Amino acid sequence: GGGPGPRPPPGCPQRRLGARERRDMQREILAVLGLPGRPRPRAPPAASRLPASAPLFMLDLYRAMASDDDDDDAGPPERRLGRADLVMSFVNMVERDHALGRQEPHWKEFLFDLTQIPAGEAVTAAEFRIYKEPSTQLVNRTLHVSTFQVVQEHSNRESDLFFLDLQTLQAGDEGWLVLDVTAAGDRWLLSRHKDLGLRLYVETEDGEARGWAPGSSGPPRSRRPIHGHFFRASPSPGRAPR
Amino acid sequence: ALRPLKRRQPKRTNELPQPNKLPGIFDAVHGSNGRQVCRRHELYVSFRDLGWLDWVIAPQGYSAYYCEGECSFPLDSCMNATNHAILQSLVHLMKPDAVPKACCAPTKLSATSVLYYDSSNNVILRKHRNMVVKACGCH
Repeated sequence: GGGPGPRPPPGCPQRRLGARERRDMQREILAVLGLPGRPRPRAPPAASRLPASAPLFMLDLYRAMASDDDDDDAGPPERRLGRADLVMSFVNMVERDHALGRQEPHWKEFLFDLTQIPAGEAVTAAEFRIYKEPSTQLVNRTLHVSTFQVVQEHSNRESDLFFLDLQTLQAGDEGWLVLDVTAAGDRWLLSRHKDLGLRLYVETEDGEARGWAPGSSGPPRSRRPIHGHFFRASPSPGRAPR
Repeated sequence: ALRPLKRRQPKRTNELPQPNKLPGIFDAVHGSNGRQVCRRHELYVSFRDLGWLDWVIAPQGYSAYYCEGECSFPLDSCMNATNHAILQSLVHLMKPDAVPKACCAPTKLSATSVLYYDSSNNVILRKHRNMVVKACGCH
C-alpha cells in the first residue's frame, strides 16, 4: 500500500513526543486533512479478508490521482477523475430482489447510506458499478440494463422512479458495468434525508425480464456493487484557532 | 555548500559594492560563517508511525519537506528570491533593527492524495493541495 515519493532518509533523527503532544499533533494533522476526528472503521470479519471491491476500484483511482499530484497546474487531469479531487465510494447496505412469481427476479434494488457525504460539496459525477457474470446460454443475446432512482416508495402501489441510465450489452459479457447515476447524486444532495435507492431492470430485446446475478449466495466481497461519488471539493472550512 | 567569492576589479559606478569590497559586513552574512543558504530539506510524515494504517489505505506516508536557511544579502540565484526580498535584505543590512531579513519559505507547493476508510467503512479518496514543498525561496 505504499504510495509514490521517496522513503525517509536513513538515520533520520527522531524526537520523542509526550502523550499529549502526540495527541495534539495528530489532531492538527487530521484538521489539515479536513477530518474532524480520527476515523474508526469497523474491522472486517476474519472470514472476509479478501480484497473488497470498493478498495480495489478506489486504489486504481488513487494511483491515477496521485500521478497528477506533483503539479497542480498540469494539463488535462486524468480522464476518469475529471475535475474531481474527492471521491467517496459506498457499498450497498441492502439488496432487494423483486420477482413476479417466476424464477428470475424482475428487478434488483440497492440501498446506499450517503449520510457521510459532507455538506457543501459540488458533485461532478456519480456512478454505480455492478459486476456482470457471463451467461452460459444464448451468449449473443442482447440485454438492456436500465437504472432508476427510487424517489418515493408507496405501500399500495409501485414506487416513484426517476430514470438514470440505459446500457446495452451481450449476455455472454463479463466484467464491471458502470452506470451513470450523476442525476441521482444531485437529487439526493438536495434532500439528504434518507438512503439512496437504485433499482436495476434487465430485459431482453423482446421485453422479457431477466435475472441479474444467479445464485443465492450473492457476489463475493470483491465483486459487490459499488456506488461512487465524485466531487470538486469546496475549500476547507476555516480551522478553529488553537 | 557555498560558492567561493570571485575577486574582480572595482568599477566606478553606482552599483552595490562587491562582497569583498567591504570586509566584515558582507562576508559575515554571505556564508563564510558556515550558515547554509535557504533551501529545501527532508521532512517525512509517516502515517505508519502515527499508527494510522488501520484507517489509511495509501500511502503509508509522504515527503512534505520544509524550507530553512539564510536569506542574507547578496541573495544567490539559487535562493529563488523575489525582487522585493533582494531589496528587503539590502535594507536589513542598513537598518537591521527596523527591517528583518527576508524569509526562507516555500515558493511552490504540490498536492498529495490520500485513500482511507471513514468510520462507516466507506472508502474515501481525497486530493489535499499545498501539502508538499516543491521549491524554497527568499520572500
